Amino acid sequence: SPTTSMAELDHLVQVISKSHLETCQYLREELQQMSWQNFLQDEVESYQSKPREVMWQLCAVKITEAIQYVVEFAKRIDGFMDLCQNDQIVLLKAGSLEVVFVRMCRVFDSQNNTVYFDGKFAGPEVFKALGCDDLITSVFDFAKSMCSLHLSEDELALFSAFILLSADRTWLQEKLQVEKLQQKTQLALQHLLQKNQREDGVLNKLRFKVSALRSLCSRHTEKLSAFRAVYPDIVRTHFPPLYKELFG
Amino acid sequence: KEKHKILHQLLQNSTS
Repeated sequence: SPTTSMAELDHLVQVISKSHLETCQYLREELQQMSWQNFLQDEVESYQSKPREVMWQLCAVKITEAIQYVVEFAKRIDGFMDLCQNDQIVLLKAGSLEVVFVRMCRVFDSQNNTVYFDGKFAGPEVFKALGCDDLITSVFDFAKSMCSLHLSEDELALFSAFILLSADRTWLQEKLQVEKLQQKTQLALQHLLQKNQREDGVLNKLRFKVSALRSLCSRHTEKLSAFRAVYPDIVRTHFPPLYKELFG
Repeated sequence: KEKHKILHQLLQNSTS
């Protein structure tokens, strides 16, 4: 773009990467220290035998924790806090869980098909009590395919910001402002991919991830609605207030 | 605003 200089893009990459590292919940070194420890069979069985509502509550708590870090990330993205408050809320309501799914590849072990959860690495079978096997399988498949792109922390940071700044979310009041921020982020991401000498296909593969993320999130909402229809009081009294605000 | 009380709060807390 004639209006965005290389220096500006470099600066954006730097700022967004720093924000990502400051808010990423787990550093890669910390995860390595956990030595990729998997749950033992009796631990897996204990998760599987939890009542459905208890497991849902546990997962809602974990998702909410992760989302709080994403909110902090958003606040540190250049220009995000200059948007009107309505749009900040719209972008977070629609995008925070998507970023949690993107970030999941950092805590995912592709070889064992396990994800860091509640202190150890868990396979999809750990989440059986939720009663959402199809969604869990899709989430694991998504993490695996994100991992296969081998994105660096910088690239992940830029892609996360790009997702958060999606200008096509419904109910945005200052769409144009968001569009400008997203375009700048996309340029910075392209610039970074070129600089890192990534092959041309990576950006295209990331574009496909955008629709996959939307599908995962809408399926999460469907599953929550189905759960809430059976356990309205559990959601009302035991689920984290932030989770209810975002997905209620 | 009431509907997104916590989100508002989180957005208003200063980043540290």
